[in-house]
Amino acid sequence: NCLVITAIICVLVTTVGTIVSFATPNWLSV
Amino acid sequence: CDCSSTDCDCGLWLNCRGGPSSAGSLNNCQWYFANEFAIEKNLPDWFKAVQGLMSCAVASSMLSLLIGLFSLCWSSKGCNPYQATGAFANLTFLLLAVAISLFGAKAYLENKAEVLTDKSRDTDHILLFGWSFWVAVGSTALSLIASILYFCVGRN
Repeated sequence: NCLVITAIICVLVTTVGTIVSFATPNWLSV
Repeated sequence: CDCSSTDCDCGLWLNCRGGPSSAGSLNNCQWYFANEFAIEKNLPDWFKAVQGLMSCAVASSMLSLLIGLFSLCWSSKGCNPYQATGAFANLTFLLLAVAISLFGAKAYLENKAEVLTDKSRDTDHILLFGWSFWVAVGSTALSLIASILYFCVGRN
C-alpha cells in the first residue's frame, strides 16, 4: 500500500545518501 | 586532514586539493589508507570513530533496503519483515546521529568549523562544513522517518 511504498522510498534515499556522504571528500572544505 | 591551503576538501577517506568536485577527477586527491595508512595513522581517535560509525551505518542501511525490498514480495505469519526493516532503519538512524553529532561537535570545537560565514570576512581560510556532511544529516532525518513508517506498517 501507500505507506509501504513511502517507507521503501525513504530507505532507498537514506541508503543512497549514506553511501554518497561516506564516499565523497566534502565533509569539510577550506 | 591538514587543510592548511585554500581549495582543500576533506572527506572521511580522502582529501583533495584544487577543487576536485568541479574537475570531477581524483588526480589531486590522497586516500588516507595509501602508502601503508600514512595519513590514517595520524588522524585523531574521534575521526576514526566517525569512520567506523559511518561504515556500520552504510552496512545497516543496505540491510534495511534489502529486507525492505524482500518484504514487498514475501509474507509469512511466522515473522514480520516490516519490523526487521524498521529495526535496521532505526539502527541506521542511531549510528548516523552519533556520527554526525561527534563530527559536528569535534570539528567545531577543535577546528572551528562553521556552518555559514559572514560575506564581509575573508572566507579563504575558514573551515566550512561541506555538502557531504549535510547529505549525512539529511539521511539521518530520512532514516528516522523510514523507521517510524515501518514500525507503523509492522503493527498493522
